[in-house]
Amino acid sequence: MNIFRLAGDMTHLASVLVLLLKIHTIKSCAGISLKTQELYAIVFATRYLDIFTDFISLYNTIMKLIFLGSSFSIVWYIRQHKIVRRSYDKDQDTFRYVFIVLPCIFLALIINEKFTFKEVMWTFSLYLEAVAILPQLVLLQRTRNIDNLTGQYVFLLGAYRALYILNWIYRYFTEPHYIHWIPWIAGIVQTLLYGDFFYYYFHSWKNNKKLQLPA
Amino acid sequence: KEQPQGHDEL
Repeated sequence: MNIFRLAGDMTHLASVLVLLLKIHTIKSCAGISLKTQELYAIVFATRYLDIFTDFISLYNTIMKLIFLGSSFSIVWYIRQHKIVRRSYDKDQDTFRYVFIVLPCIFLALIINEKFTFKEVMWTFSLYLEAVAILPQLVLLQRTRNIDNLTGQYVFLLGAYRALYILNWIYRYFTEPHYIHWIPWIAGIVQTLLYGDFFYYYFHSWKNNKKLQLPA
Repeated sequence: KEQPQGHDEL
């Protein structure tokens, strides 16, 4: 565990928790793409299939449980909570799941480190995480509304991406045989897409006068 | 040294 990895995990965790707490507190999910949040929940569910079979560390297990719990809680709030669900704008959140999920399944089946169920699911989760932000991007472009997407959420997600790449560079030079092309390439694609997200966010912020950052 | 089994990143 290096400092980049720990900081990356913490910012990733914070991004999810900030979103969950915000939805819980203001009882609104306006501007948030349910599809992106559902895809993230699928990402964690398919990636952490090893949670009860391969023990890595207490830290690892607890973090996995928190990610699973918080991502499914966000989806529950948007779909089921009697007040929050009214603020969800279904008509704007139109990205089709199949365009994201099917290519990821296909890619995971042909490009993976090992052709086993767990390994293919793990690989699928990496590909899916890389593109799961797309429905959120489409929603953002369509509504041009960034007020409801907190500055913190965007900032923390971006910090997580950047720190994970630094972590990989660090591990590449400090650990023998640390070469993982699949997560690296998927991670770089994800970071580039995030850059697009950040661009719109910044652009709106620049033109749009006031962006309310939560306290 | 061989790579450890499993994926240790989140």
